[in-house]
Amino acid sequence: MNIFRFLGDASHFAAIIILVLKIWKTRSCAGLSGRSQIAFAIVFTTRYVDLLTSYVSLYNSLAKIIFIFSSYATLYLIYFRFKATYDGNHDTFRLEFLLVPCALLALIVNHRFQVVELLWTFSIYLESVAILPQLFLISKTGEAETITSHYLFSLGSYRGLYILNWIYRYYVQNYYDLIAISAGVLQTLLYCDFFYLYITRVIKGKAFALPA
Amino acid sequence: TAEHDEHDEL
Repeated sequence: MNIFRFLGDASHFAAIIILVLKIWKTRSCAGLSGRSQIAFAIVFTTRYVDLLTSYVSLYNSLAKIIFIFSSYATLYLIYFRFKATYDGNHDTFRLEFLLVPCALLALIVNHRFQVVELLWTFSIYLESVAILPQLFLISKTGEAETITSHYLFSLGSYRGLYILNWIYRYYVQNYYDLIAISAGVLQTLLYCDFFYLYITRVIKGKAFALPA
Repeated sequence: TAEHDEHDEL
């Protein structure tokens, strides 16, 4: 565990807490993509089946359990508890356009052709694009609540920090994982446009709105 | 440089 990875995980936890708090405090999931949250639930479920097969540390196992639990709790809030506020009309990104290519790619480009390993690879690919339905929803409505933009900033920061973690591990521990790195870089790139608007607008106290 | 053996990251 290095400082970048710890901060990355912390940022990831913060993102999830912000998301749940936003829904709970405003009693609304308006502006949130249920489809992105479905994708994240699939990501955590397929990646963390190794909870049953390999033990890394208490921290690692607890984090996995929290991520899986919170992703399903979020789905419950969006699709059941606050369903009336869910913006389904704008949340129209077709998930199968992400799921199918990620599954195929995982079958082709992987470290080992074994079930748990293929599920891990699929989850890495899917995570890299899981935010697309959310970004698509924002591009359709042209705006995001400030708290939703904080959520996205936290989630993007998590990925950016993981890249620093991989650079560190490459030089200090002689360790690298090309699948995780390439997917992580793609994922971070997807946030760049958002980061730019977040910094130029939200930090300066303005609402998050796309340029006309 | 050793490429990955176990997935120790989240």
